Amino acid sequence: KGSDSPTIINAFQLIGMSSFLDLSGFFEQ
Amino acid sequence: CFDCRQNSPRTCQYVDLARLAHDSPFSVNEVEALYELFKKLSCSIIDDMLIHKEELRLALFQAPYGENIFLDRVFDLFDEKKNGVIEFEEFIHALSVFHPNAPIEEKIDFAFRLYDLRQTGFIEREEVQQMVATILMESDMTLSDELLNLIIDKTFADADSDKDGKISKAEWKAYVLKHPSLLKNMTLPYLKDVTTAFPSFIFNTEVED
Repeated sequence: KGSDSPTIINAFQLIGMSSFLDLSGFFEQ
Repeated sequence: CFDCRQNSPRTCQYVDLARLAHDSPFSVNEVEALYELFKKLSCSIIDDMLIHKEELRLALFQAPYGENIFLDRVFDLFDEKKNGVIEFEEFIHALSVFHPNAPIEEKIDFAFRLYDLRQTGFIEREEVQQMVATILMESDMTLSDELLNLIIDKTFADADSDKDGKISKAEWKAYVLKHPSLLKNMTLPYLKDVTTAFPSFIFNTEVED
């Protein structure tokens, strides 16, 4: 309450954004 | 049967296709359709019906060269025999985890092994730092060290319940059950419809599902 700290993204959410972890690339060529 | 350097799927015994289907969420026709995808991926650079790391990189990142820790881990997890190539059976085993109907425990386990870079049985802070640095580089994003540490501190405050500085498999399980969106990458909706995506399997099929 009253905190002005920004919403912090979870580290694993950030990591999950890697293209190398998105195997849908197999199907999108 | 799946020494595909010598055998075409037509020469494969139905029982082997059936075994792969039986041990996975896929039907026999879906296994055959995935064989069409496997053929395409495994012949993209070296035409030997085995997926090499460069071919995996090309499939996922449209570039055959360049080091990436995530690619290394994905490749290692697919390469069950640890012989430096992905065979068809290994391909089916790994993709099974990504099926929308695969048990969530398998997805949790696969993601844990993916992020346990040094394979110590724990996801350590240094590993998370390394992975975050990699994704920032990959996406040309910059974050201050202060914000980066804040993100990692908050993640560990939430995930590392015994506060020993590393995330055990049990802690990981509890954490992702609380944040199921972290498993989003572990499901490929495409796998529900592979026979439509690769209809050419019909020319080689051994069976009508």
